[in-house]
Amino acid sequence: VLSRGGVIDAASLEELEELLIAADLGVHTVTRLIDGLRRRTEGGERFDAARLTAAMREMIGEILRAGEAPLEVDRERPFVIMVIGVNGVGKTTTIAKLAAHYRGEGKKVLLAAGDTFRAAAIEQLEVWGTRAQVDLVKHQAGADSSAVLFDALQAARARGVDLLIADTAGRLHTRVNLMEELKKNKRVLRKQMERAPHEVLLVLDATNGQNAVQQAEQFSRELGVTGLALTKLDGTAKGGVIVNIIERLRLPVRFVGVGEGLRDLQPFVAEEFLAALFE
Amino acid sequence: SLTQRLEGIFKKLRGRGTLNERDVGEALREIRVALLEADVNYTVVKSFVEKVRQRAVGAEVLASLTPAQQVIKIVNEELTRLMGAQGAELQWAPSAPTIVMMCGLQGSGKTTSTAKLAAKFRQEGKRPLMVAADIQRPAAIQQLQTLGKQIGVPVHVGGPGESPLRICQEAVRVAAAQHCDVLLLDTAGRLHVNTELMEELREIKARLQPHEVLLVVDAMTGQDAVNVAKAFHEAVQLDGVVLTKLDGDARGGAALSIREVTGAPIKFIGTGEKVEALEAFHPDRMASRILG
Ligand SMILES: Nc1nc2c(ncn2[C@@H]2O[C@H](COP(=O)(O)OP(=O)(O)OP(=O)(O)O)[C@@H](O)[C@H]2O)c(=O)[nH]1
Ligand SMILES: Nc1nc2c(ncn2[C@@H]2O[C@H](COP(=O)(O)OP(=O)(O)OP(=O)(O)O)[C@@H](O)[C@H]2O)c(=O)[nH]1
Ligand SMILES: [Mg+2]
Ligand SMILES: [Mg+2]
Repeated sequence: VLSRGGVIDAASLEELEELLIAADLGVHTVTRLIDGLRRRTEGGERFDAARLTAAMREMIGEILRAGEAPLEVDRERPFVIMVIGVNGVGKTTTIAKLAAHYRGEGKKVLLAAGDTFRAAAIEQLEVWGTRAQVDLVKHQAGADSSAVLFDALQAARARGVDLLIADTAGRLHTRVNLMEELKKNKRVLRKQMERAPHEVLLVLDATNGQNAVQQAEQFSRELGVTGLALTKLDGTAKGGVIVNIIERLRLPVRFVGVGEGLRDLQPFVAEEFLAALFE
Repeated sequence: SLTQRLEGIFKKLRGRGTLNERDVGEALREIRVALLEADVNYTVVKSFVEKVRQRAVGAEVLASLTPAQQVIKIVNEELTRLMGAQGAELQWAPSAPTIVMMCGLQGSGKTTSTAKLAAKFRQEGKRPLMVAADIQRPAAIQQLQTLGKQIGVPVHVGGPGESPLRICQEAVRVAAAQHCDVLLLDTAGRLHVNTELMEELREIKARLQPHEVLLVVDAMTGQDAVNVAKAFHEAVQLDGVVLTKLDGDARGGAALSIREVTGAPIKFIGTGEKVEALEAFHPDRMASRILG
């Protein structure tokens, strides 16, 4: 592995490649990064394992920092967050954490039980609402999710709430009719309040592999995603798909989930994510 | 598609009788990329590609095939062989009840799959009993109860403060008393690195001796599948895998990784949110899905 004039420790390069693939960055992204690294190391100096890693960290760090943009919820009232994503990624739990987080900042939060489909989805959010000490707007199971969101927004405005966080049912991005339902949910909110939902938050599961890219692309194309939340980073999965997603779709990662409790939510910090990636 | 990419590589080599080292080398690079794109773990990819290399170099190209098709044929055969026998079924215990323990990471589809299996067994004329052994997730018990009502299968619920182990032990007594054929234990999602929760699972396995321990895995799982599968296998010795959410467009390479590191066969696949969406596993279909 000799670059024009420079010398790269081939074994270290392969090791680096495997580390990044193991972290779910994806073979194509890793190939691009490795090629970029090779270009950076042309110039006659010797690049050993330490220097290669440092250079790679710098390249990835640059991409991650572009994805660092905290959510600003003070510009609208009520600020409406619509939480979406495929099945089981942690939407409902993330909403509970967000509710506790903003309530802790002294904000008045209202939740909308927009998952009217899955067994005990409403009950699940109700328990969380009680624990986070925030109110919830719900209808009966099987109700029209758009009707729930509509009522919730109306209640949020009437009660002078600071934040409305809407839960939606998990759905695969490949289900056209379910994506249509989500679009209708969004339209119904927009019809009632000019710029609502102000944040369309896509929740991604760090244990997912390359399919997370398809999820981000499809939900973005169909709904217009404005922010990401990456959950289950307390496991051993690194969530490396986010590097490609940030770079390609220019989406900010607002929060990361690091556990199943109410306080297990952190703002996305590029340096911390980067450090964990290279552990 | 992979076939097209390999056709491109071999286009210049029409008419050769056997596959030589260099042609195969280039083809193997494409195959490696395809498998990594499909989320097959990179260590599994390494050993798999090596197996294919050994079979492919010097191999005769059948008269009816192009060199690319010959390589694809070898890859498909190796993959299908690795994925295991078709129709690995649930093993029924010699005397009732057969105890099935569902385990896996958070959100993988355990509760839904428990209900799917229960519904299937009921249709087959068996008497299932589901056990709500997840006492930590909000409304987990209600979730299983709601599903139980939908499918007409009873759910055993523990008393206040009862541990998951106690709930399961009590359920075995209830199952025996009610002449149930199969007991399905729905456990809480847990991280394989949570020592305490893995110990809890180990204890349930040790004390209840389930006849089938099924790891429920999300088909979208990435490289981490190997770590998860190894840890669960070491803790509770898996008898099989339920691969869920295959109705999406994930390639499902985790299936290969799990099979490779644990030897556990995929016994069922989840193909939707409804309780009827459970199907038998077809290794050949999975192989072509992974290859893309
Ligand atoms: N370890 C860990 N578990 C999490 C995290 N976030 C959510 N979970 C767990 O993941 C499982 C699924 O979470 P839910 O909030 O129900 O996910 P969901 O996206 O709302 O699921 P559906 O509504 O069914 O699509 C639960 O067991 C949660 O406790 C996290 O950051 N870390
Ligand atoms: N599309 C699809 N969704 C599925 C499938 N299996 C389960 N789900 C959905 O995935 C989500 C999580 O399913 P659960 O059964 O709650 O998962 P779990 O493993 O019990 O979750 P925890 O108990 O929190 O660990 C739910 O929204 C289910 O409807 C499947 O095969 N296809
Ligand atoms: Mg939910
Ligand atoms: Mg469950």
